[in-house]
Amino acid sequence: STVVIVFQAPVKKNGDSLSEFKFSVKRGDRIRVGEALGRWREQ
Amino acid sequence: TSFIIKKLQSQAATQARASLNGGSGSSQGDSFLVPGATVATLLMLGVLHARRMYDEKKVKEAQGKGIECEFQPDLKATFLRLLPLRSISRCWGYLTSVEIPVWLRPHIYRAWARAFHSNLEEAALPLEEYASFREFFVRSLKEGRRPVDPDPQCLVSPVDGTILRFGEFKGPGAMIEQVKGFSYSVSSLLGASSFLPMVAEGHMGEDVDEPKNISTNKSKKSWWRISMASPKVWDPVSSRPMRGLFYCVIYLKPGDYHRIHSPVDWNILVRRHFSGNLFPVNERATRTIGNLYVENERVVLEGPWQEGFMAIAAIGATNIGSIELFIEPEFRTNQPSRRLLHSKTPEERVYDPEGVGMTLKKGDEVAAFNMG
Repeated sequence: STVVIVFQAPVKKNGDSLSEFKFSVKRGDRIRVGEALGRWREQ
Repeated sequence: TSFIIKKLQSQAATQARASLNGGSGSSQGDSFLVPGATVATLLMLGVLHARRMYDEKKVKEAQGKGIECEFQPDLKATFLRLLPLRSISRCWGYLTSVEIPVWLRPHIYRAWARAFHSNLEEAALPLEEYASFREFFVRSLKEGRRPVDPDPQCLVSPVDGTILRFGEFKGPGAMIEQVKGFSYSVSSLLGASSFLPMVAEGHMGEDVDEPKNISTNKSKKSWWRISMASPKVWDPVSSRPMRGLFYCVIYLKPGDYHRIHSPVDWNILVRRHFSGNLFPVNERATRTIGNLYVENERVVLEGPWQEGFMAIAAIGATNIGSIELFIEPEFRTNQPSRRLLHSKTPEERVYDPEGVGMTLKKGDEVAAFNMG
């Protein structure tokens, strides 16, 4: 079985945005429920 | 192999002694047939398992070198299309629901765990308490076995599995690559009536910063009203996703924990059910069956979260045929097909027309994949 997630997340915009979403996984990685897929941080 | 050779040699020696003594060598020969057949079956299964692992290793090595798997339809894929996969899946579900004798349960579940690398120590109940294989498969875990990342600025995995694809939608049509040279559009996956934040190609410049306006500056109710007021019919060529729309595809192996959790604090507004096929979704199938994810039976949950749009598509397969929703216990999938051809139109349910929907916290259980 497979799960696909589609979501909006913060992105850096020209000038005014302070945060950006980044995936914290690589292709082929094993991941478990509750572990971070990605984060966004204050720049 | 050496075990079988030794066994055959000892059996031959026993028979020779028996014939010299004028005894009953033939009855002993018959008694060897059953264990012999069992050993042969186990051997065959072992060879098939080893071959599968070898194939997977080769694919991983190729991916490690940056070589992409290409789409190559084969005879097996054509043959699969002819099979009554839904009936097979339902039959499999029936078989796995049969109650197993208590003394046999740990042996069967441990054999499964060895074959598919499951961690039985995580199971919430003692193995003897799972009456059927189906119950065991969809088992919950002991408290605290899946701690949720406490960082408020992170999105967590909803399942245990392997990351197949991820990225940000950028081009027209919002396509997800199945394998090299073969993609499917996200609107086909989620449904044409999805609230995906898309904009017409010509308005890209003025709308590129809009998602925040829709999601965060307005109430949930108005988000819903906006979506309802402007039903979208997508033309993949002339529309493209707004900036900041991401995706991630996660594959669950048979031995993985098969429950789905909420990746963020989230309000689910709509459930969409596509009653499609039930092709297998393993690595080989993705390389050989076109449109695999948009042809298979699936359940899509959609709604807003603090950063905008969120959708989860749970895609079924032949062995994992049905999807159970904890937020809607009466909902059923993998039902007998009433028509020869499945409709492409999904069956949709709005959880709360007032715009609040089902509120879930990060890490809450949402759904589970069942056997058959």
